[in-house]
Amino acid sequence: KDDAAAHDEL
Amino acid sequence: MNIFRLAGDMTHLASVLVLLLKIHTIKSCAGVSLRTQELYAIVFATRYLDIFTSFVSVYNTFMKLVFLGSSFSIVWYMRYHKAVHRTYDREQDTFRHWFLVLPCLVLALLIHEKFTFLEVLWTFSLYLEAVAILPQLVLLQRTRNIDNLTGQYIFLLGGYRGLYILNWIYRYFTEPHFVHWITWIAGLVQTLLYADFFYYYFLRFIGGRGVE
Repeated sequence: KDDAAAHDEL
Repeated sequence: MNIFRLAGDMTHLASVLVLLLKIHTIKSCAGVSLRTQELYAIVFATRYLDIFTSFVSVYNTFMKLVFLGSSFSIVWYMRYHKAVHRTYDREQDTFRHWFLVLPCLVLALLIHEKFTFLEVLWTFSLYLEAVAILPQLVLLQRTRNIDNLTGQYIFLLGGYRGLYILNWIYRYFTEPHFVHWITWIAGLVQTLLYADFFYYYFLRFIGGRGVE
């Protein structure tokens, strides 16, 4: 997963 | 998504719903720290800035809107709703929470994964959330006895990040390159701050009486 979308958690 | 993270998100959602239930139905915020609620509003505002730029899933966006909407409406209720504001314990809720904001911002400027505007604010929200419960815990010690709803609220709020820790352990072992030290340490500190609350909560819970 590319770093930009790394924050897939709330 | 794994069961630990889903359980964590549901626990977090439950904590918000319990607090909204208390404030909206019995029109009371007795024992609740407005300062903690203000910090949480800032936490969500700075953490979910990417809601417009990066789409992860419907669930993710929906939950972000729920947490943003609920945290700001709780602050609004406690500040401006006549009946609720009357039950706010202003004299006891005096923790200098603004003193928490600056150090978290400085720390985020020093320690982060990427030096971009969104990433620094996201990291700031992690550090701030770790300490956001402090005004509430201080208020808790001053008001000694609290009602069950407030006790449940704090218990669920403390429990959700604990479940996230299990989620991080699970993802570490199942996903290659899943390493986020900043998130892990902030989450651990946050959960540890609840340690003594959990101790008294379980003592009282087992005793079947209110949380004191």
